[in-house]
Amino acid sequence: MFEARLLRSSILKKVLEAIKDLLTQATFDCDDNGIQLQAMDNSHVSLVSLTLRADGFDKYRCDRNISLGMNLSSMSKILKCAGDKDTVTMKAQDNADTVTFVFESPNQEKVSDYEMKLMNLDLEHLGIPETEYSCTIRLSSAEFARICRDLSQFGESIVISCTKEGVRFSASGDIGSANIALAQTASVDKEEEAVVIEMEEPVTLTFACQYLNYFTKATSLSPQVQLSMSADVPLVVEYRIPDIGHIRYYLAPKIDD
Amino acid sequence: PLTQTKLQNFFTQI
Repeated sequence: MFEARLLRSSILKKVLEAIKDLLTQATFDCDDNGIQLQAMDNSHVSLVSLTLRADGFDKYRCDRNISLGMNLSSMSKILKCAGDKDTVTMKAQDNADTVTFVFESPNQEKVSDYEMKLMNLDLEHLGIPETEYSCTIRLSSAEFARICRDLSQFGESIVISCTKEGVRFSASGDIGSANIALAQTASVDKEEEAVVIEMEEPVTLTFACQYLNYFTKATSLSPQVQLSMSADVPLVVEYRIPDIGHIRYYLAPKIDD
Repeated sequence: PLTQTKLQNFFTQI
């Protein structure tokens, strides 16, 4: 028996928003520790890794490890039926071919349940090596979303260049070029608005705008985002989801032909 | 011209 209950359905709704542009289907691997999802997008240039820890749920029970293969567009349709303040419970029997979502309104006067067919997904699991990154940059998630959106108007790629002075985002194309430089913040009133850079050595890498924009669909999950970069390895874009886990996106850099 | 590389070049298949 698997049962996971969240007091607010909004977290699950936001998680779905954060992955559904990249993935059409994915397996939620559930065990004692919580729920894990790892999947590559169809073109195999980015990978999504989601962790929701058992202790972040209001109630969590997983008697036996279970993999729930879900069509994310169907799951998204079902989650749209939940009010933001509704409690959501995901349930599945061992070896089940369906998963049930139960939504309860705050006053318990409305209880809805939706059963969804599970899919048998043939999965490729990738081993993500422990990496020491040359640069990590922490900044406001809304600021990062804005930068990606603004630079997308100029070209298909964004160059991210990190030095000890700060981080520079650049794009160029037919209409011209754009550069946005952020200096490390000396002091801020709100911690989530700070720009914090840890740098071992400077790094400059180029990434596809389109994917960075997909990743920023996770903005509502966290006030801050962390970018980790090293030469010739994938960029990690991490959003920590308060009290329950994180979503990480890995994107392979573009290289010269 | 820049080429988007694939993740398989970086991560190990399990």
